[in-house]
Amino acid sequence: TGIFGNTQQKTLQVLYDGAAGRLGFSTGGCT
Amino acid sequence: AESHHLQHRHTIQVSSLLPSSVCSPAAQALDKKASLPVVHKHGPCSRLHQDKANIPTPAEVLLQDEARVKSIRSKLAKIYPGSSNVEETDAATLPAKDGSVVGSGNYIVTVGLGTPKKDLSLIFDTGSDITWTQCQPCVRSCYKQQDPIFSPSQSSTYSNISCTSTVCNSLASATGNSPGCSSSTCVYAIQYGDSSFSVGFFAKDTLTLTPSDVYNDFLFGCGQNNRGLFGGSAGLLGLGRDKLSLPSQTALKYKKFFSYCLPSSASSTGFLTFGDGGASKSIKFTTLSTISQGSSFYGIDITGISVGGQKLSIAASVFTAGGAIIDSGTVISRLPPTAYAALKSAFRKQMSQYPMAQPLSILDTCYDFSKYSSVSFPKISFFFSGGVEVPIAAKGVFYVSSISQVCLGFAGNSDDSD
Repeated sequence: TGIFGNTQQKTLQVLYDGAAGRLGFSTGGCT
Repeated sequence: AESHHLQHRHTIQVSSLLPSSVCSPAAQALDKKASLPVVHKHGPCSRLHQDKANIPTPAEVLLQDEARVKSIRSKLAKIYPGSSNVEETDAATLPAKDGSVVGSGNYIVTVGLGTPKKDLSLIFDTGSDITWTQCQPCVRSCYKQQDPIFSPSQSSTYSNISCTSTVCNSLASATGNSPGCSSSTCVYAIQYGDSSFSVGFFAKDTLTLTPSDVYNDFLFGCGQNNRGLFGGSAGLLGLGRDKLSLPSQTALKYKKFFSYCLPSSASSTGFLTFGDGGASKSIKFTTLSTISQGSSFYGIDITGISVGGQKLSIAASVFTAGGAIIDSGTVISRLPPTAYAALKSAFRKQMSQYPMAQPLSILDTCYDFSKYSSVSFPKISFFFSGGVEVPIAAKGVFYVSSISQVCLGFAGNSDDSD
């Protein structure tokens, strides 16, 4: 299994919408 | 042509690759509801930073990261024995003194537990389910943690879960182990691939995320026998998909909706938000898939990778053969070897002006930037199902050991079907 790890997630806003079964990404999430 | 070239490269000051020794908070979502600051476990923004003697070296972090990945593979293999070539003994023989499955490159949040609440710094982990913390009286063993160890007897809202309770049986899927029973109290046990573990009473108490977000009767593990370094944290906050995970337990309130931003460096801060209050309008969605061997993981479908604006020629089957997950606790992304080979080749080609350095553990593409004040390197994007392109931030391209050993922060699995 491939893994998208936390180094590559830095500064992205990662959004888990478990009820809708979707995962969101947005750049510049911390600032 | 030059403009096109620059558009697809990052240019940064070399000095910015190393974290500052001073904390510079950067999170924006803290004014929103149910939002907690996220800090790197060993950075200057962390309360655990005081324990400097136990900060692992970059090479040790990578070793611990391998332990975590092996543990994930072991977990998948355990659920469906024979479905993988993973040698479980390989994972089981990793030394616990190297830390734990939670690894070292992890991020922590501080939550309150009990009444009155006691603050606990927990590693937040989308790759596991049960939340646990070390508990007094530590009947068998507790490792050293920075916060005072949670004392159930001092909480007016604490209660143990009975062995006959239906939620006791839910531990089997959340931990991979059948629950035990001691004096009518349900006993949980979670063991990780490197032999570290937490065992204790399954209990419930009030969980305080923020002063206005208080959750009663939160089910968690009250650890009486815990081994592993866990970096001085008080335990683990399980954000997986099992019904005992925090998102599932709080589903009525937050609809299994949470988001986070991991800071750009250990000297900055991010956030973890529950509920949809922190969602950016520019967010792009891909579908969460289910990994048949491990339904508590968040499965994702990687469809492609670009380097310097050019999409790599990788057959779709390379990504679909083994599937993929997103995990907040794994430091380095692992790719099918065919995909990693293509990424490495393209990256090296576009970095040919810089001297290479010795490999670092699992990282084989490293550079010596010691003679440069600024460097430029190709932008990398990941593509997910639904045509979603996610540009990796400049700080997400490299894993930095020192300025003379700055490594491409990706690694290959041993087999495309991993």
